[in-house]
Order: sequence, then structure tokens, then C-alpha cells
Amino acid sequence: AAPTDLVVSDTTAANYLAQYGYLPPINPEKGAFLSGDKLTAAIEEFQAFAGLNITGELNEETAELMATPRCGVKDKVGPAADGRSKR
Amino acid sequence: YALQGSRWRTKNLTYKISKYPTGLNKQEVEKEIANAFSVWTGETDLTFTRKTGHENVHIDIRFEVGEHGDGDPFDGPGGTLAHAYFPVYGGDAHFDDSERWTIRSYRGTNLFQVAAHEFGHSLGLSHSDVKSALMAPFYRGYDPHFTLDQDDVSAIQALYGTKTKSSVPRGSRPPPPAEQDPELCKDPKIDAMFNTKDGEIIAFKGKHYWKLTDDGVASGYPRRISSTWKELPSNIDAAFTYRNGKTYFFKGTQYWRYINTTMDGDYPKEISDGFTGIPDNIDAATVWTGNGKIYFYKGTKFWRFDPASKPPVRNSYPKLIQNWEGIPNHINAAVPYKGYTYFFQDNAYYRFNDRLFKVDDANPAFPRSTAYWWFGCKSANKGTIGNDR
Repeated sequence: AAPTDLVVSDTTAANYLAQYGYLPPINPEKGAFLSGDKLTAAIEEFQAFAGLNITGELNEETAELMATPRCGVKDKVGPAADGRSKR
Repeated sequence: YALQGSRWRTKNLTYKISKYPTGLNKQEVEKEIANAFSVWTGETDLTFTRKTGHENVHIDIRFEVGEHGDGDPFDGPGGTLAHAYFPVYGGDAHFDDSERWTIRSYRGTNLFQVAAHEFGHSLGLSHSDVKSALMAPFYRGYDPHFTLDQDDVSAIQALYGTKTKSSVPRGSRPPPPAEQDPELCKDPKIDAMFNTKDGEIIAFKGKHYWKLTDDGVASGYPRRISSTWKELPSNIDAAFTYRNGKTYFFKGTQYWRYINTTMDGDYPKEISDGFTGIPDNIDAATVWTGNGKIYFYKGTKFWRFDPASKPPVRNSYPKLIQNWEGIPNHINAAVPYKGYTYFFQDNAYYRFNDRLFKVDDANPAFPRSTAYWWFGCKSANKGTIGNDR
């Protein structure tokens, strides 16, 4: 079980979200700046996908789910990433 | 569900376990892996044959730790449990051998469930946002009563078709090309649209119905509604298939329930009895992709129906359709399709973005022509339909 009182930093969350396709890959060498808006939008997308309340905040339930064991394949992948249907 | 975009051209696939986990008996692993593949053969004509030795196979299976040569290293216990490659990328499946893989135990990580999930990727499925689906990304613990969710069934059958009773001839035929139908191209306004239990999409108009493909209308249509759904009348108001696999049709004050094309009991019944709180003569109904609840639409209003709640329709309903930003009043039909909910009115349709809770931004913008985008009418308008709404 995921630990209680989980605290997830923005950096950890950003890395998680990038790993699973909600953010573009983060290049540690370039130290690209990630705006708060983009992180919030990515968190919202993750929360929507996972069926959580969509708050845009790294709340406890979001942090808990990010700590849950999971598959390593991205959630948003291929042509389905921005819309599954051309219709 | 979501389809990655690639699939195997053959339904007869081979696999090999090139590297076994360190903590389990080999024979037990082979049995669990075979069981995991069987999850997918149960709903399709896919077959999986285990190979040994140095033969090339479709799906190579390995248990590895850390960096293992594909640039996607494992991370020790917890976190990432496994990953797999879609058919276009080879289909192989890798499992993190630092996990404590177990069989039929609440301890550790259940090998069968994770393997079945990964093989879904090997076959071309992406992650699902249905929490109860096998293809949801999170491991929720050992489930001794595991079964595939309807979402998973729909997904795999969208790629490989349904399971046939008789043996399939060698070599699969390509799907018939999408066609366009003169009646629908001339007047694309429909009565209702719904998904069948098997994941097919059906449009009802007057006495007839059409099966739709990804690009237009399937060949051999239209057919008479009554020839397929015995005792179902024409000019249906609305229809949907719920997650119990049953399809509900509505007309006037009445509704009918079918399992596939067989009436499921003594129908018609009154909407007021079976769907208390929902009005008669509705415009459209659908199971909304946003939350899996049933929504009914009539005129300027909508109702939310939750069979699990008492009452199933809360006092706060009806509410105004204008809450669905961008969706017009007096719609004709609504249907979930590939993760979105689509709303149809007259000759046009709208795609709804569940996350933003408004009509999706796209190019061309919505509303778009139903005739062009849904019925394959090549001479119809490809762009955004007028501004009269």
C-alpha cells in the first residue's frame, strides 16, 4: 500500500507526468523551465484519466495514485494522445 | 479504451519466455503466462503458441532488472512493474524482476494479472481510463475473481474481431471498404445512435439502421430495424447500451430492452416504471464517457440517471443543456465513441471534451458535417457547418 501523508514535490510530479505522457520529456541538461500552468494542466489531465477529482493540485489522492505500482507504458501514446478519433 | 494504432496482421501469434523470473518455478511461470494470453483468446480468434529455442517469435518475454538494453530501465520494487511494446515496435513484454512475482496470492505482485495487461499492449491496446478495466494502468492488487471488463472486450474486438464459432479460413480477409449511403448523404439527420455490446456502432433512421465503420457505412446496409430487433418499432427516439451489456431503446412513453438482438423479457414497458424520473418522448440518451452514468436529453434540458442511486434521478434535475458548453438544445442523438461523447443535431455533430466540459477544440471546428465524417459522403462539407447555432 502507498504510504500515508505522502508528499510529492512538483519536480517528482513533473517527472512522473513526463514519464507517462502528460508532459513532454524533461531534459535535465537544459534545465527547461516548466510553467505552473503547464504543470497544473498536466495534473488535471492525469486526474481526469485516472478518475480522480480534477483539481489541478497535487492533493493526497493524486499523490497516492502516483505512488501506486503501475505499468510503465505511457498513458497518452500514439495518435490517440490528443484525440482518439478524427471524427 | 484506447487503441495505439497498430495491430498484428495475423491472429496466430507465437511467444517465448527468453528469461524467467528468479523467484518462481519455471513451469508455474509458463502456466501463468499461458493463462494471461488466454484472457485475450477468450474473446477473439487470436491464438498464442509458445516456442522454445532460438526461433523468432512475435512476443518475446523477459524478466529483467534495472537497465536491460531498451533504454527504459526498471526501478526496483514498486513503481513500474512491467512494460510492453506495441505491435509496430515489436510486441515484446518485459517484467521487472525486482518485484516479488506471485501466483494466486495476495502477497507480492500477481503475475497473471500484470502479464495479461502487458499482453494487451503487445496486441495493440493502450491504457484505458476505465478504472475497472484490465487495461487501466494501475495495479490494484490480486483479484481472485478476475474477469475482463466489457471495456477490454470492446477494445480487443475492435482490433481483432469477435470470436467465431467455426474455424476461420487461412488468411484473413481485409475489412470491406467503407461505403456511402445515398439516403444518409441526402439527409443525414438520424433518430438515434448507439454502441452494441460487441462494440459496433449503429445509426437508426426511420424504419432502417446502418452499421458504421471508422470511415463510413458498412456494406450491406441499410437493413430494416425489425429484421434484426424483432418487435422493435421504427422511428426510435433514443438508444444506448449500458455496461450490463443490455441495449435500451426508447420511443414515446415506452422502452425496450435487448441483449444483442434478442428481447430481454416482456417489452415494451413504460419509461415511468423502468426509468422513474425520466420524461417521455426523449430526444436522446447516452452513457456519458465522463462518468459512466446515463444521461437523457429532451428539448433544452437533460437528466442524469444512476441505477445505483435511490432515487435514480436526483431532485436537482432536470438541468439545462447549456451546461454542456457548446452543445445545442433539441439534439437528435448522442453516442460514446473512442473515448468521446458525440452529439448529433440535424445534419451536424459535436464532439464533447469531458475534461474541459465543453465542445472540443479541433480543426475543422465543430459542428461538423455528419454526412462527411460519419457516413463517408465524400461530396459533403468537410469543414465547419454554418453559424446558425
